[in-house]
Amino acid sequence: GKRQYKRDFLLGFQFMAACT
Amino acid sequence: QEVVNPEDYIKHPLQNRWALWFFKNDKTKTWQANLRLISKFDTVEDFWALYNHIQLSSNLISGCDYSLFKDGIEPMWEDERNKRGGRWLITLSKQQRRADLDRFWLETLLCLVGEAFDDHSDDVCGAVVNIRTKGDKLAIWTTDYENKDAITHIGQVWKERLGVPHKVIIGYQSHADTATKSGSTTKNKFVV
Repeated sequence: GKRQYKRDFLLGFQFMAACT
Repeated sequence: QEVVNPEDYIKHPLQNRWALWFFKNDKTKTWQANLRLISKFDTVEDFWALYNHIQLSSNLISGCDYSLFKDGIEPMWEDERNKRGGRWLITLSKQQRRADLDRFWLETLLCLVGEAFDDHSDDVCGAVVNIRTKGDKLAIWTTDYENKDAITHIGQVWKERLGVPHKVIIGYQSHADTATKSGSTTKNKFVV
């Protein structure tokens, strides 16, 4: 199947990259 | 022995690798010379790293574009995957630059990288935002203007995701018609 991501799931990662 | 959860250290892979392009209108150069590839990414985390690093569309000067296309497709009509295609187009009012532009563009990006159009996502080539004094434009480009089912589904989902009211009609035009138009408007092949 396709790797689909819902908008809220994607938005949850917006500021995570900056913290790790 | 400690069990490591892969969620903790593996980035979330996207279905496709995407390339972000930037166009800056310098009239002393050719159209192609004004088009620059910024970066490519294929994970959720790398998408945000790039998005958070660049200017919002509303901060760009008039004449600039961002384009997000699948890796291997250039953001121009001539590309093999675009030349029989077309675009859903939304033209914004001047007031909407402040009110809607950045929100609409981010929502469009999330539709693309999240594969929001289900099986019809394969028809998507990319998306473009044009910053223009007379009215900014947003578009989703698809690969074949004859694929009515895919185009209609993509247009309906996109319109809903942006929160465009039902009474507002958006149109899909083939690149061939846009390239050969004589006036300022191109006839719509489809509307939603």
